[in-house]
Amino acid sequence: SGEFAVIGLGQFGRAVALSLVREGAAVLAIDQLEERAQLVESEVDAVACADATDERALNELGLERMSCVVVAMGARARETSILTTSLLRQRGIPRIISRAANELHARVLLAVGAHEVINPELQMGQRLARNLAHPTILEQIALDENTNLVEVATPEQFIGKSMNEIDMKRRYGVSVIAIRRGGQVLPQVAGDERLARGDRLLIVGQPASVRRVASLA
Amino acid sequence: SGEFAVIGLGQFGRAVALSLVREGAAVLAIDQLEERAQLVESEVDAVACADATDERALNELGLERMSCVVVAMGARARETSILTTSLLRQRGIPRIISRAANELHARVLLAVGAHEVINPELQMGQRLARNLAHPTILEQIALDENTNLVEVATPEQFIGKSMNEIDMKRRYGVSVIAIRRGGQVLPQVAGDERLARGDRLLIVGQPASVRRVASLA
Ligand SMILES: Nc1ncnc2c1ncn2[C@@H]1O[C@H](COP(=O)(O)OP(=O)(O)OP(=O)(O)O)[C@@H](O)[C@H]1O
Ligand SMILES: Nc1ncnc2c1ncn2[C@@H]1O[C@H](COP(=O)(O)OP(=O)(O)OP(=O)(O)O)[C@@H](O)[C@H]1O
Repeated sequence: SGEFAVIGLGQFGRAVALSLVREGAAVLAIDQLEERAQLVESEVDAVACADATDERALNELGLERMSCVVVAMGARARETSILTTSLLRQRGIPRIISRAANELHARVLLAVGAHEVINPELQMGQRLARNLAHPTILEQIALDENTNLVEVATPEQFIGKSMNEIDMKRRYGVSVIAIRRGGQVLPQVAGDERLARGDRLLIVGQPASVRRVASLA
Repeated sequence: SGEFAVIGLGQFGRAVALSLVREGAAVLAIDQLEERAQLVESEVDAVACADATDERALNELGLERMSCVVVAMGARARETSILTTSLLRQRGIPRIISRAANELHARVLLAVGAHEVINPELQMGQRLARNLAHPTILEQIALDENTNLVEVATPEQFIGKSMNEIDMKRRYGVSVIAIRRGGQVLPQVAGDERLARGDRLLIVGQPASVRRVASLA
């Protein structure tokens, strides 16, 4: 899957670098401050102490063999991340992911060559809010713009009933693709399977239909 | 689902407050700075300009009717978030979610009464790393400690073959619970269904089994 470089070893950058290593990837960690580089030195494959806006320093880092570079500086270094992103794009790095501090910063980063932007505070805030607003939705992924896969608690009124009796597809427009019971996931749900208290249902359907089932719980 | 209060309207706090409103929840947004409160005033149900470490100010906010309070201050205000969390716990707020700047801060927040802690930079860093390290895994949720649900690209060698011929369960130990094809998700996969180029498979199984299938793609 190639080599990764992470530039900027604040909390976000360190989390990216160390988690990549944990997933078996090769990682070069870069920061202009020695003490930041030292925080990850023992875990990553290589560290470098360099100013990422200095073209000569970038030349020494061997970035040509990188499949992906993460520009991880935060709000305090917005111009730096813009300049670094631009220099990396000029060097033909195949995939550049840059951290954006806000909407405008994100637009500029994309304009100077970031392939993707990420805003940790914004995205985690949105994620937390969705979990808080829909507490019976335990997990959720958007399969496409009109289909969600969600895990919900079993609505009270379905406890003890069989899948055929409940007839989710016809009554609510969702498919139950798996039941999580105790520590197990049971992927093929038989028609005569009866739901028990504590069962979690994995359901697929349009967002509104899925939320309606979740609100029954 | 109750009322929410968000204290600290930096980027994370504002994202939580505004996303909660978008999800239909009632939100009270609090910040000691007038201009921060004004950024969300038109969207939320109520704003308050107050110092959250001031007990008298907290008394005026009507926090008793809140089902959940998010303490959203960041690294620059660690003592503030600790004190605020402690005061909220003393007032019997049923659910307090506090933002932690690091591991030690998280432990202290839990010790003084936070029910849950969240660290946006750390968690998004880990999430990004997992997506980068496993690019053929397009989406992933952990159903329990030993079961993952992931969406993967169809391995080249399976294109044109039927589900019965591929026999995922026996050969790889994973269940295919749905196919995403074009803009559609097809949840009940028949045995004679043939996989086409561009199909994405939703598979359930142990992490290692699921990764093995993903690596074939
Ligand atoms: N020109 C540069 N070259 C290399 N590293 C840099 C450069 N400018 C800043 N950095 C490094 O980027 C790192 C992260 O930046 P900064 O501290 O601004 O982000 P942060 O907002 O604190 O990060 P986080 O929110 O992830 O903790 C710092 O360790 C800093 O030394
Ligand atoms: N005692 C307090 N009472 C109420 N609000 C407070 C208090 N102390 C700080 N705040 C507010 O918390 C908000 C966020 O804090 P801060 O700016 O330290 O976080 P941040 O790291 O910039 O946030 P983010 O990373 O989410 O952008 C600020 O708007 C600040 O005014």
